[in-house]
Amino acid sequence: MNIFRFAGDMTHLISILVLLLKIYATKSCSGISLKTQELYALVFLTRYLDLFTGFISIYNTVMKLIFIASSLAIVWCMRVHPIVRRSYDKDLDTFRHYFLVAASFILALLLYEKFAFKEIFWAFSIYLEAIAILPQLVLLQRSGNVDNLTGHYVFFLGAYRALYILNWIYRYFTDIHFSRWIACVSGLVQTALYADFFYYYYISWRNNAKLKLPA
Amino acid sequence: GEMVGKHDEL
Repeated sequence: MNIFRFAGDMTHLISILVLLLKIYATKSCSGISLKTQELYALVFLTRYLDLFTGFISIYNTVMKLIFIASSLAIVWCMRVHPIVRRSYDKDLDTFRHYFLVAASFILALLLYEKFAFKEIFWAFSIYLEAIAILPQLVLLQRSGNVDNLTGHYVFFLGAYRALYILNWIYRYFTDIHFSRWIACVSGLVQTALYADFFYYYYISWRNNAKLKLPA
Repeated sequence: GEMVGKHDEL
């Protein structure tokens, strides 16, 4: 474990806490893409298949449980909770995310570290996570003004993988056997997708203005 | 060292 990875995990955790805060405090999920949340739940469920068979550390197991439980809780809130589900922008959240799932699975069948059940699903979860934010970014552009908590949520979500890139660079130089090309390249793509969001987030912070993405 | 299949990252 290095400081970059720990900071990345904490940033990821903060993004989830900010989203839970938004939903709990405002009893609303306006501006949040249910499709992106469903994709994240799928990412965690397919990445942490070794949750009960493999053990790395208490920290690793606890964080996996938190990520799985929180992503499922958010999907439940947006689908089932009688008050929250009413504020879901169903007619704006129309990204066909099934294509993202199919593309990631096909790529995982072609590009993997080892042709084994868990490795294929691990690669699938890495590819899917890289593009899972797309429905959310499209929804932000369509819904015009973005409330603060939603903006912070997307910012921390993008920042966490950027910290992981620093972690991979660090491990590349310190861990001689380290080879994680699938996660590295995928992480770079994932972080690049946030580039324009980061720009508009910075502008809104600098001008102390409402976050606004161009349509 | 990092072995293939041992994913120690989240």
